[in-house]
Amino acid sequence: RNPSQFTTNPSPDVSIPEIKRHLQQYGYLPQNKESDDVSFEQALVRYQKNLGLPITGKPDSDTLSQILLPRCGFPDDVEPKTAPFHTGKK
Amino acid sequence: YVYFPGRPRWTRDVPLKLTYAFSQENLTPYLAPTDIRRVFRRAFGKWASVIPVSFIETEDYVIADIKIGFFNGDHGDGEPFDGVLGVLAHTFSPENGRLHLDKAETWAVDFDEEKSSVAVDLESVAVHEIGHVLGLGHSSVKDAAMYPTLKPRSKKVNLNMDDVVGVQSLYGTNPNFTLNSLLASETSTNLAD
Repeated sequence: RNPSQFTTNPSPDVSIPEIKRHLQQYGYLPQNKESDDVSFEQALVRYQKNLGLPITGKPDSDTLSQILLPRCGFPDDVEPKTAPFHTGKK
Repeated sequence: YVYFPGRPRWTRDVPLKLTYAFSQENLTPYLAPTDIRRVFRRAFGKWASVIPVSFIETEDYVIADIKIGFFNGDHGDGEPFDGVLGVLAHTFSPENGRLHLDKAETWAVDFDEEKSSVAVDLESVAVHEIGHVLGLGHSSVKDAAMYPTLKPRSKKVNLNMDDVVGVQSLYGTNPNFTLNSLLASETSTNLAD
């Protein structure tokens, strides 16, 4: 767990490592690589933007609720990593 | 709406006809094959009503453009399923055509009959995954069929305007499509809800 603003476990059901695994699985963080606080926050912002959530950059309740929901296994659109993805985005 | 990198789509002679088939060895124990076929026919119909593409069921899984099956865990495509809930299904971008559903889910076509708290509506997932098969990525519009999450025991079977505009920009417009028909289906869903 990073010694940052995310040191408090945001929910009894979702730990920070679990959130990071989720973000890795869907393309927001690189796989098998430690992420620092900045990249974690940036990943959360992209996740929140792509899921139409309030953009806080924090693992807030709206974000955790989404993370806990069942979903499609296809990765989401992630802007900085996949620029060609956006050629067709409105 | 979002496309895949490079904006891949099915490129065939117009009018575009795509075949689909079910893996007979990989179905779900929760549903009868006739129910699965009926649900997918309806789901394909949703997309076919807005774009000039027809979907034709075939018995020949090997040569079908779109190959549908229910699979458990690691099933050989590098994207293992994870058991109940979590990942429900996945597909690949055009013109791959593989559409895989997690066999571990409690798939349902009627929540009055299937009482499980973790039941997942097959038609909602089918509509979403067909969108991927056609070339759409995940939408950030919560009411869109292409939004990536789905609550258990919930349904989202109709296309949203975001889905329609996205897919029509890939394939053009079905000459029989009218905005009224889309609005009517949304209204009927809202009333049902």
